[in-house]
Parts: sequence; C-alpha cells; structure tokens
Amino acid sequence: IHHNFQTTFETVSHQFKSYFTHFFGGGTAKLVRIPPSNGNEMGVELVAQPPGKRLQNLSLLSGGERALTAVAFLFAILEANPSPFCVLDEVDASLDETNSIRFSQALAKLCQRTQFIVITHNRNTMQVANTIYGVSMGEDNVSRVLSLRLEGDSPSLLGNEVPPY
Amino acid sequence: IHHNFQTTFETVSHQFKSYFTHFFGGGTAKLVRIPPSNGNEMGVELVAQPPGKRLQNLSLLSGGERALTAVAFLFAILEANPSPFCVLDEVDASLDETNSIRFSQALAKLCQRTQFIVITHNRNTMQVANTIYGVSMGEDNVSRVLSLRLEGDSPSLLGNEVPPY
Amino acid sequence: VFLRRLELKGFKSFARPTQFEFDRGVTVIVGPNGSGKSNVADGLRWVLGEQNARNLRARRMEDIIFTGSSQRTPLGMAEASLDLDNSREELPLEFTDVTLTRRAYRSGESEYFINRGRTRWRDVAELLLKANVGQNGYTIIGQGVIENFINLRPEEKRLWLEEAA
Amino acid sequence: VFLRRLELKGFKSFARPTQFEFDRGVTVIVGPNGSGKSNVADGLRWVLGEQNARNLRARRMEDIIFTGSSQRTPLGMAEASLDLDNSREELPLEFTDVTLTRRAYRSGESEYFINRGRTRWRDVAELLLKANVGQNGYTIIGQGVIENFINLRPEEKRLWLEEAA
Ligand SMILES: Nc1ncnc2c1ncn2[C@@H]1O[C@H](COP(=O)(O)OP(=O)(O)OP(=O)(O)O)[C@@H](O)[C@H]1O
Ligand SMILES: Nc1ncnc2c1ncn2[C@@H]1O[C@H](COP(=O)(O)OP(=O)(O)OP(=O)(O)O)[C@@H](O)[C@H]1O
Ligand SMILES: [Mg+2]
Ligand SMILES: [Mg+2]
Repeated sequence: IHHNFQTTFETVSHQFKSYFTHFFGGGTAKLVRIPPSNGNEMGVELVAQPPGKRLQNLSLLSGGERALTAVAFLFAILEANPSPFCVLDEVDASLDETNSIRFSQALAKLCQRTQFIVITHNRNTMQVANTIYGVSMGEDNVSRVLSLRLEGDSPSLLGNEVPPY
Repeated sequence: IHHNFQTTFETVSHQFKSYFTHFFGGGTAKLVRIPPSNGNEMGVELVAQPPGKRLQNLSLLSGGERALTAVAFLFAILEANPSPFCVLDEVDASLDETNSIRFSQALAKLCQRTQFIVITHNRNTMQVANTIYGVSMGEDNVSRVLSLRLEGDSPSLLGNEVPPY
Repeated sequence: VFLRRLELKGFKSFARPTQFEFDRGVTVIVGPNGSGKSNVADGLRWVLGEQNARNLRARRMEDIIFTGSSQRTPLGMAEASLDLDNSREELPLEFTDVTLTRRAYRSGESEYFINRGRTRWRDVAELLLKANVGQNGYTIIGQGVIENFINLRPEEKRLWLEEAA
Repeated sequence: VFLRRLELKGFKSFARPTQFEFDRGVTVIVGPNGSGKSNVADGLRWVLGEQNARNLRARRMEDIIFTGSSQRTPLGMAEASLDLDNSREELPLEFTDVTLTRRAYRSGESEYFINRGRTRWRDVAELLLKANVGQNGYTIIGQGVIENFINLRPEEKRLWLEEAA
C-alpha cells in the first residue's frame, strides 16, 4: 500500500496539526514544501504556531517545545504509515510534567497499532508500560537485567535496584 | 593573574581528574594536547576511564556519562580560573538520581567562589538553592515571575504554579 | 510483525547472555546512567542490519564486542538474536516464528542467520525492506535525535516523509 | 563582581518589566516548558554585550523584542538592566554599584548605558574583558551545550581552556 509522496505529505501534515494542537492545547501547525535551490534537493519544513502566539520560526521555540513539536511530527508519520514497532530513547528528557503526561497519553493510544520500546527516566511514561525492565551495571562492568514487572504490579516490586524516580 | 597556557592546561587537567573521579566514584581522567594537523590548530582532548573499564574513546560513554564528563571539565575550569558568575541551563537534564545528587553537591561547594544561576527541572539541584524563582507563561503569552522562596522555606510555599517536580 | 524477544550475548556491555521479552504494547526500559539502556537500542539496530558503526555509537564495528573490564577478559564475538512474530505473514517466509541472528567476530567477519539457517546480509535487508520492518530512520529514535530534529535542513526532514510514503 | 539584579522589559517573552534578584550563592529558576527560563539566560548574555543574534536563538536582532501575541501588540523596544556589585573593584570604575543597561529598537538602533550614562558597545566590552566578567564561552552554558560538548573538535575544546588562561 505505498502511496505516492503527495498523499503521504498531505496525510502527515494533517496528522501533524492534530498532534501539535493536542500537545500544545491549541494553535496550528502544518508541513510546507521547500523547492530545490542552490543544488539542494526539495525539502520539507515544519511550520508551527503555539496558541496565542504569532506564526514564528521554530528556532524561537523553547527546548521542550521543540522536542514536543518533533514528537508531534514523528507520531504523525506513525499515524500515516504505521510501522510495526518503534524504539524511543529518552525522547521525553526535556519535557515538563504537563507535557510528559500528554506525551504518555498519546503513546498509550498509538500503541494499539505500533509496538513501542521506550527508554526513559520519566515517571509518567513508565505508567503506560505493560512491561518494565530495570537494567543496571554490575561491579564487573557488565550490564544485567534486574527485574520484570508484569501488567498490574506497582513499580515498587522492582526492589531497590531501579532508581527511585 | 593570567597564567600562560601551559600552567592553565596542567591545573585544569588535574582538577578534571579530581572532579571526574568524584562523579564516577573512581576511574581516572586527564587532558591531552592534540598537535596541529591538516590545517587545524592545536587542540585539546579529554581522555576518561570510568572505574573498572578499559581506557576508551569518549564516544562509547552513555548520554548521561558524557554530560557528567563535560560538567567535570567545566567545573575544573571554574576551579582553575574562578569566574565571578556562571549560568547553567539544564545541564543536569540527562543525569539520573545518583549523578544529579553528586552534581548538586559539587555545585554547593563551587558556589563559595562563583555565583551560580541555574535553570533546572531537577529536584536535587533545587535543594542547593538559596533562592528559587518560578517562571510561568500567562494567558497573554507574557512571561511572569510567580514567586520567590527565601533561604530555609520548603518549595511547597511556592504554591501550585510551579510544576510538582 | 511484532518483536517477541531479543537476546544479546557479548554485545557491548551485555557480556552475559541477556534476554528481553517485549510486550505487544509498550515495554519500558529504565536504569541509571551508563547501565546499558541505549545499548539495547543499538542491539536492535544492529540485528536489523545496520552496517554503519557510527550509527551504533562506535568508531569501528569491533567496538560493539564486549571489550572487557578489570574483572573480565574481552570477548571474541558479539551476538544478537531477535524473535519476530510473523503470524500476519508480512515477512515473505513460510514461518510464523522468525528468528534473526547476527554475529560479529574480532577478526572482522560477520554471520547472519534466519531461523538458524545461514544467510547473507543482503537477504536480511531485502526481507525487512519488503515488509517495511525497521529499515527507515524513524523506527529507532536514538538519544538526542528529537532535541536536534528541528535543526535539520529541509532536505533531511524530508527523508522521514519519503520513507513513510 | 557579583550579579545583584536583572530587569527585563520587552525582551523576548518578558513584555512587562520583570526583576530577578540573584543570591550570592545559587539562584535556581524553574518553570514549565516555554515559560521563559532560557530567555532569562539570553537576557544576561545580551546585556553583557552579545552581538550575534544566533547566540540568542534569534535569526536577527529584532527577534529579541517582544513580538506580541493575540492579546498584546508588539513592542518597539527591548531593554535589559543588570546591577553588579563592584565592591571588590574588579571593574575599573569608581563606583561600587554598577548598572549596565542595553536597549534595542525595531529600527535596528541600539543603546548602551553604564550607570545611566550613555556609552558605546566597545566601552562595555572592554570593561568586562578587563575584569574577566562574562566574556568567555563557559560563563553562560546554554541549553544542550553540555550534551554536545564531547562531540566538539579538539580545537573547539581548546577555546574554553584558552579563555581560562
Ligand atoms: N563494547 C563494549 N564493551 C563493554 N562495555 C561497553 C561497550 N560499548 C559500550 N560499553 C559501555 O556501555 C556503557 C553505556 O551504556 P549505554 O549508553 O547503554 O547507557 P545508558 O543506560 O543509555 O545511560 P544514559 O542514561 O546515560 O543514557 C558505557 O559505560 C560503556 O562503557
Ligand atoms: N521576541 C519574542 N517575543 C515574544 N515571545 C518570544 C520571543 N522570543 C521568544 N519568545 C517565546 O519564548 C518562549 C521560549 O521561552 P524559553 O526558551 O525561555 O522557554 P524555557 O522556559 O526555557 O522552556 P524549556 O523548559 O522548554 O527549555 C517561546 O514559546 C517563544 O514563543
Ligand atoms: Mg542512553
Ligand atoms: Mg529552556
């Protein structure tokens, strides 16, 4: 089911707007095509306007807002072309409490179609896991897996080895 | 009291080792000179060996370990040439619980000679503050300062406006 | 397809054979700095056919084999095995259970297996490409990628979109 | 010297006059994503003489003036004032209290003041350089700098060391 580029562009742009407005509680966002120039090929740029703000260049957004915008784009792509699985390594590191809750809620929805393996230090993200692995480095500098929490147990069963997040 | 480069190099290398071994609970670290080549000027490289590991290239360190190593280098420079003040914007974002405690302890020591302004989301770092400002974005998209905690009060006096880190 | 189980042996900090059983929904991996979380993501990237050592945070492929520590001698081989559930027959193979295995030796040699049968890298790559499994840039999001995404040039941002088409 | 107080007016998201009184030890700034924390660090960098808009996360200098929102009209001027304690006479001025003020207008004009007396950028830069105040790269560590430090080339790493000599 491979669409051409144009259909994908439009679907992702639409989904990008919907994830962006969900994450920022309003505003608007879209993708724009950047025509080829100076030897560069055609490109794609994200245009985003947080609620109540004037349309601005993404470089004026804060660190956390930029990360949230990039995640909105990633999730839009996964909506448009669901990948069987996706690995996320600390993508929520710069998010504050409110945004990390919104992020984990979106994850809980997307995981109906895409399997996720998520590396995180963030409590809110851990809440949506069905399975949690704790990894630690032994005295011998060899990694080992400490524990496994099945669905329904509280993280406290993991014992002392997992950091008290 | 401006030393020449050599004296500074040696002092910082020594201090880098001491901060590195404090942060990693052992191991060793030093600075090495990289001679000029292919039109590049002389450079400086950090060499670090976490405890129990073989000497390795810094690129094999984890995200948090790299940040901690860079902070050890920064603090070594502040020891060698105390700057009147220093602003740190979320330098502790990738540190886990244990490392963020070590970081905040080092900060509490250095602040005898250097004034620090620290932007953070991290509870351990907040503990060493004498003054805490909470910033928030109003409905009108204008930043405002919410509150001020003087020495000795617990963060809870800041009220609901500051995120419950 | 979905990922059932990953086993790492001698891959990076996983000197001892270590298994991860993944949930169909969200599996979370937590742990202190340097404990081996991102090494799990690298293990997945490697077993799915990654040929560029830099994308595994290594200078050369040999760096992915356990380099030893003060308590353990270096190993001569790294191995990763990934069990996939192919019950929806996305992978054009007559098996519902597919195991991909990859090995690397200090001599520089590599071996690939599909369900214990020896095969070539090209066969694995072609197989996964046909099934849209793990071959695009947004399937495995490394540490720091989200924070830097907004700084990419428009042609680079287009790549994710093209892979989704 | 140490920093006593910073006042921002019309600078980035600080449309209303906003004051920060800094502690001699550690002052911490907390707040949600996008609330204006890094803008405070930019304000300090700017009042200390920064001439490159990119180091203020802006495309051009005009971007630092409050651009307005749906509830507020854009402002025509940005101003930052920094009170310094010069009781140890590090700044070669006969005052123990020194206030640096900087203004930028939409017309592109800039104004600089030392203790309300009009001066030039060059005078401010020279003054701060003599006293080793705020003119080196490690005095203000922006968001993301620590995570990327290890990736810098050796000649770039040397710069911090040279500034400390
Ligand atoms: N070939 C190897 N042999 C032994 N150890 C290795 C090898 N390659 C990497 N390591 C070790 O793995 C550790 C890094 O692990 P990793 O990057 O997975 O940490 P992490 O859990 O992601 O940490 P963080 O939370 O800081 O991102 C390093 O300390 C490094 O020494
Ligand atoms: N000239 C300007 N006028 C109005 N608002 C501006 C201006 N420049 C930047 N901003 C706003 O400031 C906000 C960014 O603030 P800042 O980068 O300080 O956030 P932060 O508190 O550091 O957040 P984070 O925790 O995500 O790093 C953006 O939302 C941006 O719209
Ligand atoms: Mg990691
Ligand atoms: Mg910030």
